[in-house]
Amino acid sequence: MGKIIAIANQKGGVGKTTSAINLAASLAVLEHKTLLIDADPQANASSGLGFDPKNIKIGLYECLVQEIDPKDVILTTEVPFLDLMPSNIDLVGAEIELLDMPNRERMMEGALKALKSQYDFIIIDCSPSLGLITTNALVAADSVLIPVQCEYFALEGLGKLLNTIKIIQNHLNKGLDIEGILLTMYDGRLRLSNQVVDDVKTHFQDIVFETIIQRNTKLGEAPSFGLPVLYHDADSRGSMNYLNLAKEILEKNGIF
Amino acid sequence: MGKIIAIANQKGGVGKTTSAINLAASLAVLEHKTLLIDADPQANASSGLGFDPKNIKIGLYECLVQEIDPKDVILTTEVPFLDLMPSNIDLVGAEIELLDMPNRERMMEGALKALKSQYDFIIIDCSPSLGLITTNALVAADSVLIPVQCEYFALEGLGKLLNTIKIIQNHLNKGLDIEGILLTMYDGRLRLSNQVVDDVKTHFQDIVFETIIQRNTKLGEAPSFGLPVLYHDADSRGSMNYLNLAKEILEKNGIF
Ligand SMILES: Nc1ncnc2c1ncn2[C@@H]1O[C@H](COP(=O)(O)OP(=O)(O)OP(=O)(O)O)[C@@H](O)[C@H]1O
Ligand SMILES: Nc1ncnc2c1ncn2[C@@H]1O[C@H](COP(=O)(O)OP(=O)(O)OP(=O)(O)O)[C@@H](O)[C@H]1O
Ligand SMILES: [Mg+2]
Ligand SMILES: [Mg+2]
Repeated sequence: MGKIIAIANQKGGVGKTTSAINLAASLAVLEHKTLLIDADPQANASSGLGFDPKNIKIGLYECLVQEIDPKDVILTTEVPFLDLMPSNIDLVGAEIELLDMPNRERMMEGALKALKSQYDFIIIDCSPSLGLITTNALVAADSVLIPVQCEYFALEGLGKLLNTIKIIQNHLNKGLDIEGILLTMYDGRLRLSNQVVDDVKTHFQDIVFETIIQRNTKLGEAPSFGLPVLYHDADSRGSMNYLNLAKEILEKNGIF
Repeated sequence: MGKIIAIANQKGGVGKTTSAINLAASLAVLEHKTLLIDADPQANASSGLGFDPKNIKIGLYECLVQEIDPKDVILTTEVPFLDLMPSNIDLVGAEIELLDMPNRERMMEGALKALKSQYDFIIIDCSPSLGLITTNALVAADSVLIPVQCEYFALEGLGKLLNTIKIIQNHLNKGLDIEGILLTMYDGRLRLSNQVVDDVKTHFQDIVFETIIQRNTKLGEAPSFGLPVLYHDADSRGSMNYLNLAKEILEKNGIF
């Protein structure tokens, strides 16, 4: 049975999409069948894999609001073992349209039910908000991976996110685990970067991944070629870091 | 009469808060009476000026939803000529509670009316979304300043934001101008950075500010000291860049 991991943090620009694309691609390279779901109306995960959101006719919005079969929406990518459920700007409408539905927090859980047996991993890229679409992702997920940028403001919102996760665990999804806190955009030369790493490791100890994602220009460049970093520059630090993250997650989940 | 400038872009982590704090502080250093409004429930603008959001008992939420007098909410900061209307996490509630109000898009406009004559500039820091609170800011504003990070994903959302601004100009705020597009986190050594600058200048020509904000560690460090960068390290590139931006805006608006 496939494991569903949501990548969430309401703080903007912390590396959610970069982590979603490159973790999914790393799991695929290790031959685990993986589905990446773009749950952000900005559709950066779709464009980061080379699909122009303007050309996406049906996406996650249709699965959630019009209950279209996910099989009719999922795209294969250039990466073997990696599929994508794309998005476009229509997804913004779902935030409002889901509000009046009786099962509004469980629409994604319903849509993904049939898919869990077809994939080893399903990775969900969330938008920088804790609205209804992100709530849907946290209800559907088995665990949540929290990227935290090695910057001052990144620590501010962590408490609020952990509170929200507790509320979801208590009322909507008892089985929701924390897959881990992932430190991103680390630059060892900066005092601030090292301070944030120390703070996070002290406060959150064993839920912090060993793997730290370093700041690496190849990670910023790769999406402009529509490719995960492993396919843009396999020798880069970014590729190594995300491959190590995938291995750490596989080991933690007893999958070899 | 004070000019209200909203700092908005639904893409996360592009430098909205950093620009709001440091532009406001630069205008204050040039002795223009300035109010910074924190319209993001993450409350990074509040904490970036040294106010712990947990200790903020009343903030923008109370002004919008309970129509409390802004004078009872506004705080003076350590920077002469700079006041702050703080926020805390309660502001998340406004996104839902405003939905049922008849004048839901105009609540901020109403709250700020009496303030325009007391300040030369009112700067509004928006959250990474185009929800009701950001819409309120765009309706209340005379102009919008759009930070664009010199990264690939940053260009993706610009079209959507400009569309939203057009809709607001047509239906809710005819007088809303674009103050300008501000390129942020520029690193001249990176090919991608230079590519984004070229693309933005080609597409948007005369609405792009001359001033470009360079990537500068002092800008990332300053909020951890609760200070604008001008007060953390006045000789830094970050301080120079934002001071130049303030001067460019003053000149553009015929204010010397
Ligand atoms: N380790 C890294 N090194 C260098 N650049 C990075 C790294 N991780 C992410 N980036 C770049 O930083 C920017 C922000 O990352 P990304 O878009 O993945 O964040 P996000 O959390 O998904 O943002 P949003 O909140 O808007 O969804 C992007 O331009 C991305 O290419
Ligand atoms: N020019 C710069 N040089 C270096 N670091 C910067 C610069 N501008 C912003 N930063 C840092 O980058 C991160 C993102 O910036 P900031 O929080 O201002 O973006 P934002 O658009 O307000 O994010 P959000 O979408 O979450 O509101 C912060 O940690 C900030 O300190
Ligand atoms: Mg993203
Ligand atoms: Mg901000």
